[in-house]
Amino acid sequence: CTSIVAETPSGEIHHARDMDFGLLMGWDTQNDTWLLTEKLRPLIVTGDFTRNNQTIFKAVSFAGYIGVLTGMKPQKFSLTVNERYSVKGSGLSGILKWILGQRTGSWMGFLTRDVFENVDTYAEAKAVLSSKLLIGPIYFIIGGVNSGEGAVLSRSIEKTIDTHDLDAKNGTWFVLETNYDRWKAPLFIDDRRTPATRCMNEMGAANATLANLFNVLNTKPVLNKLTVYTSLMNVKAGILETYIRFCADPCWPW
Amino acid sequence: GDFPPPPYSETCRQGLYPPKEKPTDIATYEVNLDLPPAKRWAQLAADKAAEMKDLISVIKKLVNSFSGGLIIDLVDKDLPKLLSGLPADSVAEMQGIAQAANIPLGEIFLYNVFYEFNAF
Repeated sequence: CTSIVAETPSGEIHHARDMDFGLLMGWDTQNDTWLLTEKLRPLIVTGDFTRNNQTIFKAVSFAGYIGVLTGMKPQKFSLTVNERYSVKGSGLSGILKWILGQRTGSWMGFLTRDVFENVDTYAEAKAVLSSKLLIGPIYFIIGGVNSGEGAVLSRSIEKTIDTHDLDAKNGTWFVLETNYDRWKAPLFIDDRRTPATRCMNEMGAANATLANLFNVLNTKPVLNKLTVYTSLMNVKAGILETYIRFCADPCWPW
Repeated sequence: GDFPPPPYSETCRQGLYPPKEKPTDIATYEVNLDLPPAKRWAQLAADKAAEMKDLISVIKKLVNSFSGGLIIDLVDKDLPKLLSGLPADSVAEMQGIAQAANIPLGEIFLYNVFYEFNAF
């Protein structure tokens, strides 16, 4: 996955993501595609979650999945989730604890759904997602409506080990997360961070529009054979657009 | 596959937006939170049952390939215990999806936690 929150010089916040899923989940040698990724595309739907006939939030979902991996609460906040791999404190221990009856941690999908239903501000969403015990490590990427409201939370099972906030006044006009801790180099055969960061810098804050973020997210290898969809969000305007993506050859498998 | 080795060097793309597809090509479903949880996803689950079964069969094969059937057995045998710590509404929603799509509840549960399984 690749998630980006960007702030324009006028303080507008955009949030966009590529959803990549299905790594090492069966490679179709005839078509050069990932089996699971191909099965996910027909399941993509947009959920319009309503209460009293009014939209409470919108989410991009896979039919049958009740959690939220990509969502936007108009005028409040947006959220995307990226997988985080950690040998130390991996999801295995959290899942085993759950199976053995120790139910202190939250499954990520159920937690994000709960946040969208019950939380109304960027600050509170950030606080809840920073503090809840989880089943496994994860990156939460959140965006808001005001200047500075954008962050990547690098979560372990127990706590937030790093928070990377937007800080446009000091040069951090975007935050970008793939699937690696920002203080470590990405795996050299899976470096989507470098090309995505280069494209963001070439674009510049003044040109940070949803259209241009779409260009960044559809530059290979940010776009790759695992990419299921690209979503574009603007919380203030209530925009959530999603496009099913295919990566034409030549295209990297991840 | 037909791809060069890293480091990747493709130039940053321009002018791809708007793509040929429209965002409206993806179906939008209302999830009415005023309805009982078991009924919220009924239409969506019924419409997408075949595709869900297709995906879940792949997930089961993959899970079996690394766990030797252990996890699927666990989900089949101990499902009530596994569901007991989840929010009641979430369990009811999964039950509603299972019923509408005619898929065992254990498989819907596995699907809903597979993202976390995948990470480890």
